[in-house]
Amino acid sequence: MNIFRFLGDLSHLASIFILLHKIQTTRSCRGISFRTQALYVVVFIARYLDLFFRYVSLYNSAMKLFFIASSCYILYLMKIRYRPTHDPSIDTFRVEYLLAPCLILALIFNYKFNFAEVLWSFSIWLEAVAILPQLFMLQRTGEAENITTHYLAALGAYRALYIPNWIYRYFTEGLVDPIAVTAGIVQTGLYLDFFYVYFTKVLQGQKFELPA
Amino acid sequence: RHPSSTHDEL
Repeated sequence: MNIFRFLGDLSHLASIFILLHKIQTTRSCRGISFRTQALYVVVFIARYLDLFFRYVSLYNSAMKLFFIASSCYILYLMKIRYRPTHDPSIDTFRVEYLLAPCLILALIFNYKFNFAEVLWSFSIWLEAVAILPQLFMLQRTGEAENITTHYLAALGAYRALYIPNWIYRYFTEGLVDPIAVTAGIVQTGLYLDFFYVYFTKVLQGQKFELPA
Repeated sequence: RHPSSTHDEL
């Protein structure tokens, strides 16, 4: 564990708490893509199934359980508790176009051709692109509540912070994880436009609005 | 080192 990975994980945790806070205080999931949230459930379950056969640390297991539980809880909030506040007509990104290529990538790029490793690789690729329905929705509406943008910023910062972690691990442990690094760079790249608007507008006290 | 057996990241 190094500081970059730890801060990345904290940022990931923070993003979930910000999202829960947004849903609970506004009693609404307006502006949040159900499809993106459902993809995260798939990502976490696919990757963290190793809870049953691999022990890394208490920290690692606790975080995995938290991410599985919180992502399922968010789906419950969106689909049942605050269902009327979710507008499916603007959440239309076709997730098949993400799932199928990720499955193919996982079958080609994996560290061992067995069920657990292919599933792991699939979850890594899927996580990289799972934010697309959310970004697509943002693009369509052209604006977002501040709290939603803080959620996205914390979520984007999480994988961005993993990049210095991988550089650090390369020099200190000689560890290279080409699949995670490639997907992580793609994932961070998808946020660049968002980060630009977030830093130049939201953090300057303006509303998050995309140019028409 | 090869990462295949570790997967110690979240």
